[in-house]
Order: sequence, then C-alpha cells, then structure tokens
Amino acid sequence: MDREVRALWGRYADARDPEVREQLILHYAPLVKYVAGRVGVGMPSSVDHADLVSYGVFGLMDAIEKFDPGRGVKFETYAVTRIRGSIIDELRAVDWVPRSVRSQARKIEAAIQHLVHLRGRSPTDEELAEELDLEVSELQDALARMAMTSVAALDETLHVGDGDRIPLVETLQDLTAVLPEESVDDAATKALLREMIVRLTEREQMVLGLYYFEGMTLAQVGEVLGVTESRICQIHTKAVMALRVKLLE
Amino acid sequence: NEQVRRARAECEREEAGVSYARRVLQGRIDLLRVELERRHEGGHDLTTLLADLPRILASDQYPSDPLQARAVNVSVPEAAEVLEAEIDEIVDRAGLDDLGGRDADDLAQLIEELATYERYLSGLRRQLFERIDMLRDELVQRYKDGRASVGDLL
Ligand SMILES: Nc1nc2c(ncn2[C@@H]2O[C@@H]3COP(=O)(O)O[C@H]4[C@@H](O)[C@H](n5cnc6c(=O)[nH]c(N)nc65)O[C@@H]4COP(=O)(O)O[C@H]3[C@H]2O)c(=O)[nH]1
Ligand SMILES: Nc1nc2c(ncn2[C@@H]2O[C@@H]3COP(=O)(O)O[C@H]4[C@@H](O)[C@H](n5cnc6c(=O)[nH]c(N)nc65)O[C@@H]4COP(=O)(O)O[C@H]3[C@H]2O)c(=O)[nH]1
Repeated sequence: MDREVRALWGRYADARDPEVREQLILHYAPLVKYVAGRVGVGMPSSVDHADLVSYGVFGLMDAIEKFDPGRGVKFETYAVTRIRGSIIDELRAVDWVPRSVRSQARKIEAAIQHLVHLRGRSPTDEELAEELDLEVSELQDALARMAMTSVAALDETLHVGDGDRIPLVETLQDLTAVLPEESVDDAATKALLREMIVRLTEREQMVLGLYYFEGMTLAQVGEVLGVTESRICQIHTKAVMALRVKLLE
Repeated sequence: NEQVRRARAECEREEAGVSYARRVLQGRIDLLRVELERRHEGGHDLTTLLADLPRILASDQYPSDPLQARAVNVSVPEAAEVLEAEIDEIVDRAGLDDLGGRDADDLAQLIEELATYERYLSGLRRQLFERIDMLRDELVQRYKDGRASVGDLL
C-alpha cells in the first residue's frame, strides 16, 4: 500500500469524512475495471460494460464502508469479492436473463435431474427432448440461447444455504489441484463434480475439459471437436446444467 | 502430460498476476489522465470524476461474444503482489502528496512512467499468452490422439 493511501485510511478511521471517502473510492476504482472486465467475459452483447462498472462501484463503496483493517485481510481481496457480488446482484435485479429464458432453463434442469436419477448418467439430447415433449431441434435452440459462459450465469444459480455462492468456475478449475487449505465444503463439492463429470457423455466431458481445464475459448473447443458454433454452446450449456443439478441436490 | 500441465499452470499463475496488475494499472492511468485534463481546464471536482467512472473504466471494452469467452476466475492473484509493489514504488518516488495538491507537470510525468510500466506488463502478458497457448495446443493434440483425456485429470 503506498504511503498516500495508508494516510487516507487513517483519516477515514478517525472521522468518516465524505471527501476522504471519495478519495478512497477514486484510489481503488481501478479494481472495478479488473472485476467488471472479468465478469463481462462471455456476457451477451446486449450487456453494457459501463453498467457493469457502475454496479461494481456500488460494491466498492460498500467495501470501503464495511472494511475492518483490524481483521488482517487485505482490502483488495475483500473489495474484489464485494465488487463481484455487487455486479452479479445488480444484474439479477435488472433481469439480465429474460424471465422466459430463466424459467425454461429451470424446466430443462429439472428434466436433466429426473433423467440423471433414472439412468445414473447425463441424458442424450434425444432423451431430454422426449422428457420435455420437445423436438430435438427445439431443445437445441433453447440451449443455444442460454450461454452459460459468464461468471454471472454460472455463479448466480448456485446459491446454497445462507447465501454463500459456489463459484463453479473456480471449483472446476481447481478440480485438478489439491489445495492445502481446502474447506470441507470445497472438498465435498469437488467430489460431487468429479462423480458427475464421469457420467456425462464423452463429448460433454471433452468440452468441459478443454474449456475449464485447458483454458480454451468456446470457439476453439468447437474447432477441436469439429462442431458448429451453436452446437458447442448447446453442449457446454447442457454439461454445465448437469453439473449444477448435481450440486444442488 | 503432467509435465506440460505443470509448466502451463506455472505460466498461468504468473499471467493471472500480470493481467490483474495490468488492468488495475490501466484504470489508474486512465483516471489520472482525466484528472490532468480537468486540471488544464481549470476545474477540479472529485464528484464529477466519480460519476464518470463507468465511462473511464470501461473505455476499451467492446460488446462481448460468448463464443470468445474463456473460463476466468475473479480473485486477487498472489503473483500480483510483487508487481503492485513495483507500481507503488513508482508512485511513491513521484513524491506527490495528495490528489488535490499535485502539480500538473509532476502529474504528467507520473502518468508517463506508469504508462511505460503498463507497456512492459502488456509485453510480458503477450509473451505468457504465447507460451500458454503453445503448451495448450500441445495438450489438445494429445486429446485428439487419445494420449490425454479428462479422465486423467479427475
Ligand atoms: N491464454 C490466453 N489467455 C488470454 C488471451 N487473451 C486474454 N486472455 C485471458 O483471458 C481473460 C479474459 O479475456 P477476454 O475474454 O478477452 O476479456 C478481457 C477483455 O474483454 C478486456 N481486455 C483486457 N485487455 C484488453 C485490451 O488490451 N484491449 C481490449 N479492448 N480489451 C481488453 O478485459 C477482459 C479481461 O481481461 P483480463 O483480466 O486480462 O483476463 C483475460 C486474460 O487473463 C489469450 O490470447 N490467450
Ligand atoms: N479481447 C481482448 N483483446 C485483447 C486483450 N488483450 C489485448 N487485446 C488486444 O490486443 C491489442 C494490444 O494489446 P496490448 O499489447 O496489451 O496493448 C494495449 C495495452 O498496452 C494498452 N491498453 C489496453 N487497454 C487499456 C486501457 O483500458 N487503459 C490503458 N491506459 N491502456 C490500455 O493499450 C494497448 C492497445 O490496446 P487495444 O487498442 O485495446 O488493443 C489490444 C486489443 O485489441 C484481451 O484480454 N482481450
């Protein structure tokens, strides 16, 4: 922390002066550029990145207000979590995923859950379409519309218990690493994910592997598998839904 | 496979730190540039700067495309600490005491130094991407011919 900022926190601790608060917001505002830049990855083109920044600034203000220097946590670490949470909460408040798409996604996930219970593995598109009384092409169109490629799309549905979210991306990326400081919950979540990944179709496993473990873009994964762009979105969405269903049990 | 993955994980760990420090530094440079502009125009009002944050901090973003998406996580990487310390040193060396009292020439000088460091970080980042993408392509080749699979990761 440079000298100037340490002095600002000192003054803010003494008296909650609004002008000092504004200087702190200005100093840490670049963190919002980082978080909004990453939460914005994979969003539909209709989402305005400047809006993500303004939602993030709310989260930063909140973090400055609530930060307790005595707790020994670095402010940046605390702030990044709050900024990310604020952007996702605000996105949900403005219904960034249309309700019709959201309710359709829920129906598809309920059908996946039923079929996974029935057969102990991820359903094929044909089995899932039949369960939903849809044509396979209708199901695939619906899946192609639900790009699960952004942190917000993956993050928001995994509200567990008292509001703590399971970041699916981090958990998947960490699946292959054994973290020393892993919590019991994280270890349990990973075990569930491993159990489910082996029950996905061969192709779904490959998509998850290349996207989450090998860090490719969806377009690159599609190229490797030799499938069209909309097809790769569908396979990815269905694979992620199967994982989410497992985690929500 | 293990060896290739480990080499790539090490590069990604470093890249996470460089990308974080780079984005935060870019934000800082852009804010200081707006402040310098306002200084020349004679006005200096913090509150309007805050109202303009979305425009300033999202300046280089264009509409995203889910197909170009990559799995990202949002955290403060440990590898960023060293870089952040170097950036703090540049700011401390500029010897400016607070936001309001900076002399315009000193501010312009600081911005130039930070912009030089940002170009250095962007260059480092490009090199890391090249290496990461090369190691990844090697692994993907092994996926294709069956020498690697998701199963061996679980
Ligand atoms: N292996 C590999 N990884 C790559 C490559 N390009 C980017 N990445 C990584 O993937 C993250 C997301 O990139 P993005 O989807 O383009 O999303 C980017 C992009 O939308 C934007 N951004 C970052 N730098 C620039 C830039 O110089 N110009 C523009 N126009 N946008 C940028 O901010 C978002 C987040 O950037 P970061 O935090 O740096 O996070 C980046 C970076 O860590 C690549 O060619 N290979
Ligand atoms: N989608 C995507 N594209 C990426 C990413 N990283 C780099 N690029 C692309 O590659 C170009 C060169 O990036 P650079 O070498 O880091 O060189 C960059 C970097 O040094 C700097 N820069 C980028 N964004 C910002 C910013 O927001 N503020 C400031 N002050 N500098 C920036 O300006 C140079 C030119 O930036 P651009 O005109 O945007 O041009 C960028 C952009 O088109 C990424 O993560 N995702």
